[in-house]
Parts: sequence; structure tokens; C-alpha cells
Amino acid sequence: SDCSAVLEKTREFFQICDIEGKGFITRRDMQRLNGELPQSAEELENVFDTLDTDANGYLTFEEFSSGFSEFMFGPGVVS
Amino acid sequence: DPNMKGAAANEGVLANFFNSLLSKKTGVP
Repeated sequence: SDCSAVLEKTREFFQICDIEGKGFITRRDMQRLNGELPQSAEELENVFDTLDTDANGYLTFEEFSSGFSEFMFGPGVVS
Repeated sequence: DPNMKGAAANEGVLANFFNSLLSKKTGVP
């Protein structure tokens, strides 16, 4: 289904960021993407802060996927 | 409303980020 395709994509993206497979993304992981993605370090920080909704410094798969859902479908779709 | 502006700016940054991941994944710039 569409839903599982999105989930699959989300998982792939999460793994690109979580290189070591820790199960969460840190600010440092995000900074490492600086060489691989066109975003500046500042923009990547911004992305991290936006996705890290509880601001604990760890980006879980749930936080990441809800951010991705907002990007795909607009805010308020996933509760 | 500055808060709305901030949210919109963040949305743009998020969109760029996820678009970049999409490009990276598919290899299409």
C-alpha cells in the first residue's frame, strides 16, 4: 500500500542518517551529512531542531517519521 | 506573525532536506 511504501522510504532515509544503526540520530550524525547533502551545516542543524520535537538531542524513528509525514502530507496528519 | 514565519522557514528547510534525501536515494539531482 501507499502507507507502507512511505514507511519503507522513511526507514531508508533514517538509515542514511543513522549510519551506525543506533536506532536514533544525533546532532553529530546530522552534521556528517553536510558533505553528502547540499544543505549547509546550519540548515542541517535547523532540520535536526525541527524534527527533535522534545528537544532531548536524540532523533528517534518516530520523530523522524512524523517529520517526514508532515513533509509528504502536510501537518496534522499523523498524531 | 514572526512565529508563523519561523515555522514556514523551517518547513522549507525540511522540504529541502527530504528532497535532497530523495535525490540521493534515486541518484537524480
